Amino acid sequence: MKLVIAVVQDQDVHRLIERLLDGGFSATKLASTGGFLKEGNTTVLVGIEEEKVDQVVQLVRDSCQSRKQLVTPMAAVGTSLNSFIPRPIEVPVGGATIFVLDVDRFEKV
Amino acid sequence: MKLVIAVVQDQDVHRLIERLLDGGFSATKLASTGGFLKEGNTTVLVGIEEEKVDQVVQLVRDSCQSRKQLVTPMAAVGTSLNSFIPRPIEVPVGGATIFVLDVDRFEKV
Amino acid sequence: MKLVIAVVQDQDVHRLIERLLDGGFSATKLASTGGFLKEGNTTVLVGIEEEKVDQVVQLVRDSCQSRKQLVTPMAAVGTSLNSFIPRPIEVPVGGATIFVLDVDRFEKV
Ligand SMILES: Nc1ncnc2c1ncn2[C@@H]1O[C@@H]2COP(=O)(O)O[C@H]3[C@@H](O)[C@H](n4cnc5c(N)ncnc54)O[C@@H]3COP(=O)(O)O[C@H]2[C@H]1O
Ligand SMILES: Nc1ncnc2c1ncn2[C@@H]1O[C@@H]2COP(=O)(O)O[C@H]3[C@@H](O)[C@H](n4cnc5c(N)ncnc54)O[C@@H]3COP(=O)(O)O[C@H]2[C@H]1O
Ligand SMILES: Nc1ncnc2c1ncn2[C@@H]1O[C@@H]2COP(=O)(O)O[C@H]3[C@@H](O)[C@H](n4cnc5c(N)ncnc54)O[C@@H]3COP(=O)(O)O[C@H]2[C@H]1O
Repeated sequence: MKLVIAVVQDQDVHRLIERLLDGGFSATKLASTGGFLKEGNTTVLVGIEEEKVDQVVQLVRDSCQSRKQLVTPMAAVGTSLNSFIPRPIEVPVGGATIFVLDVDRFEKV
Repeated sequence: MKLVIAVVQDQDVHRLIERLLDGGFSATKLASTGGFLKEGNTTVLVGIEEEKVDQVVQLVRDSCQSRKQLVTPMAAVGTSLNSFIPRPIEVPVGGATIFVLDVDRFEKV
Repeated sequence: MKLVIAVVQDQDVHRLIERLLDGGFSATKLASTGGFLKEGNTTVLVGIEEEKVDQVVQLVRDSCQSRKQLVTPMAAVGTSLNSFIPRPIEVPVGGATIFVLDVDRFEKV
């Protein structure tokens, strides 16, 4: 048994969960926040048989897209007058960050 | 050291936490959502000594009940007029889904 | 690859995340609740290379302080009239509770 923990963007969660269900998998969603952009994202837990890990990782890859997020930097970065009008910068945000952990014991009670 | 991750129904969380405390265990609760029913549930983290795993799993088993949840299906399923008035269906929801993970290192600072 | 799961007090989260970012680490925050005090706290996930575990644990130790929390006990504890006016008690709350888990597989998609 393995536990897949995937941090994904909110826009992809619905598509990911529907595809997981179609594939016969169960999932649990937790609201989370990114450390850098401080924006909301979603942490999804999926407990699966070991031989299904590749399939679920591929499913996450297909469901989650990377995007560019426009962020207006908080602090003025330079010294001349120009730099006090912060221009938005593009920050790339990946489709998903995936951790696969080994499960010692799994039970449904 | 092991980390027990249990996804339980909201109605059982208070009873589960009180029983864990009575047993001398500590716990952390996280609000979560079921992938299929899209209803709120709770993910509980309990870090414990390895030899206490059986006791904690039994405690979860005793505190969490399985129930039937009435769900009105979103999509009309048949073609005749009859099927456009969706009848609620009963979906079984288990007492708890429990993952026990191995902890490399545990610290309280 | 290791996954650090740290349960910390809300007052320390901002300082912890900024120090993690300064150190070149990424992090994800999840709102959580303590089982005993039933107060809000934060569960932070940090995926890191194995050789960085000591550095991140030290960083958590430096960023998170233990405090005393004043709690008014719910139930009256004695029999005489005196005990029906509950006096607040001090409960120590540690800086952080840290679990380090082994990660089988890590992917960014
Ligand atoms: N110090 C820094 N300087 C410049 N750019 C930075 C940066 N830290 C992060 N970024 C960029 O900002 C995006 C959003 O990061 P955030 O921490 O808000 O949101 C993150 C975080 O919630 C989670 N995450 C990523 N790696 C993680 C890890 N190793 N441990 C825990 N959570 C992680 O996944 C979300 C998306 O991460 P992703 O890497 O795709 O995308 C990141 C990355 O491209
Ligand atoms: N594709 C499907 N078709 C028909 N019925 C389906 C179904 N998927 C789930 N169900 C039923 O619906 C109940 C609620 O599932 P939900 O995903 O909302 O809520 C789940 C989910 O949040 C979590 N969970 C269960 N198995 C999991 C796993 N392998 N990984 C992650 N989370 C899991 O525990 C909650 C209760 O699960 P439990 O199995 O007791 O109860 C499930 C199951 O009886
Ligand atoms: N049965 C009891 N009797 C008397 N005092 C008790 C007690 N249980 C806890 N305490 C005290 O109350 C503080 C807050 O616990 P709480 O469960 O609200 O909040 C906890 C909980 O959310 C989490 N935590 C601690 N140990 C954990 C574990 N083994 N597994 C999961 N979460 C844990 O970290 C938070 C801070 O824990 P910390 O140990 O530093 O601080 C604890 C501890 O000093």
